[in-house]
Amino acid sequence: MSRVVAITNQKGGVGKTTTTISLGAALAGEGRSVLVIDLDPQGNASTGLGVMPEDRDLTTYDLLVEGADLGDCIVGTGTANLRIVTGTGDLSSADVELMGERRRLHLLADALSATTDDYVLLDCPPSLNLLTLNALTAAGSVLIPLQSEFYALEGLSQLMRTVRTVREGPNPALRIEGVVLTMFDGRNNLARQVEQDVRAAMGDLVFGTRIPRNVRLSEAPSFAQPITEYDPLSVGSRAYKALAAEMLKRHGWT
Amino acid sequence: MSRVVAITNQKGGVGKTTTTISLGAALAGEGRSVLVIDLDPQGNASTGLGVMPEDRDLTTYDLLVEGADLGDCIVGTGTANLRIVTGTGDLSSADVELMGERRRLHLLADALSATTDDYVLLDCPPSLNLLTLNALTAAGSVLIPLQSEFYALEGLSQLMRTVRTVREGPNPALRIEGVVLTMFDGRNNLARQVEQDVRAAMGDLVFGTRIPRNVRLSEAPSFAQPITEYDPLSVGSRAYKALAAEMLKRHGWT
Ligand SMILES: Nc1ncnc2c1ncn2[C@@H]1O[C@H](COP(=O)(O)OP(=O)(O)OP(=O)(O)O)[C@@H](O)[C@H]1O
Ligand SMILES: Nc1ncnc2c1ncn2[C@@H]1O[C@H](COP(=O)(O)OP(=O)(O)OP(=O)(O)O)[C@@H](O)[C@H]1O
Ligand SMILES: [Mg+2]
Ligand SMILES: [Mg+2]
Repeated sequence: MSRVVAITNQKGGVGKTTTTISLGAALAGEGRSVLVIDLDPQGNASTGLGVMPEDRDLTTYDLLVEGADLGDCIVGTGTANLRIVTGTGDLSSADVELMGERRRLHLLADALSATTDDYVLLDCPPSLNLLTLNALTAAGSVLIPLQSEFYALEGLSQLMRTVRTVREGPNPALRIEGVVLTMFDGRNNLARQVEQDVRAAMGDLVFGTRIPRNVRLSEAPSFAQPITEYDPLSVGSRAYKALAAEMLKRHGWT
Repeated sequence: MSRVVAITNQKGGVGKTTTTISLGAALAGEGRSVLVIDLDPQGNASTGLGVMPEDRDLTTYDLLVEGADLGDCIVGTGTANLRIVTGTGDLSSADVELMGERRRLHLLADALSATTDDYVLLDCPPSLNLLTLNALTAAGSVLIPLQSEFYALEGLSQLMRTVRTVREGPNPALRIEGVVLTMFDGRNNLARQVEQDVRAAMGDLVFGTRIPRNVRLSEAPSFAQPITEYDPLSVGSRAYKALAAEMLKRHGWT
């Protein structure tokens, strides 16, 4: 039984892709089989996992718009137990191209019905468009990376409204996996204030693990490696391993 | 003759909104009249300039989708010479709602034909969707905030391709105003490497002024003030004033 987790937040630059890659690699390192779906036209998760643009043959676009078979779209990465369906620029026209498709919200859910991986992580673009709605419809739960900044907090209520709409509509089983604080700098008053506000508002839905700001995390993609391989002893790597452990425990793997 | 500048980059969280607000306030401080158009469904520029969600009556959505009159949509801010047309969540369905509209790329250009402000700054969402294409079609030039990080650099070529398509299509007059490095930390190898790569690739198109990472910039929105009022002596405020001066000089105002 695969656990499909949508990693989403319409606020840009909050660490969605970094969380997808790092958490994915940490879960794979614990022996779980992990499939990443790159739903972002920027294709950052694909680049960060080492699949160059010229090597992206059948992609998420083919899976959703052309009805390609999931097995044909999956490619390996340099990390054991971690595979990916890559993202490309043509995804940015998906909203318009799928306009008339009756099952346009369910295309990803239908495509993923055949997976056998322990975890499927969906990296979403920074918007609440059809691609993100497909992710929320296909997912069993949603993981929300939250930068401890003012604008990021402002967007949270809009995101929660969208999650509620999906739960009342195409995906009644959608749960909240949790909120994970990213790029956290405890010396900064604003960050501490945001943490306090979020824990007050969402309680146990906020993971105990906070991901600190760590330059090694922003360097890793230029070496096309996840942090767990680029610098396994870094604070960033250790934090994502702790997040993975927290998640595995909640799911009864340990 | 208004100068309409689209502030855009599909990469999320690179400082588009912060640049729109801070540069806008700095230009207004120099006596220029400035109009901000908030094209982002998140509405961050509207919040950052102090217009709360419940006070957003006629908005960018009304301007584009309902054909409201520009004059009716403009509201004042707490900053002299700086006004705004606010953004709201209903913008996120604009792509689909304007699907059948023949002039759907030109709606913003048509609406702005009546402006008399010295500068019109267009804050774009983190995507290359219809809202951003409207901004690129309406603009005389495009200003690209670029975070000195690996993924941000990766997205630059996709953005330049889109600019070229708009110039070959609906807006032959579109120029590049420039690239401004944001959240720049000179102690960080990656940042220095990105700066070197960008200046090599784009030469004089890169502004001399770099915007440093400065926590006061991320605090200002929670006080609904631009940095030039929240903390006029901060490095962030001084950097955006230098950017404004550089721009005014290029445009022959000084
Ligand atoms: N904990 C961290 N410490 C330092 N840098 C980080 C951290 N997490 C992410 N970054 C960097 O910050 C930038 C934004 O992160 P990322 O691209 O993962 O966010 P995103 O939410 O996926 O962005 P988008 O909205 O564009 O999809 C990237 O350059 C990334 O390398
Ligand atoms: N120079 C800076 N120093 C420190 N923090 C900054 C700086 N510029 C922006 N920020 C903060 O970084 C975050 C991202 O900036 P901002 O929201 O302006 O980016 P954006 O490109 O508009 O994001 P989006 O893609 O979501 O529209 C915000 O929380 C902002 O306050
Ligand atoms: Mg991303
Ligand atoms: Mg913004």
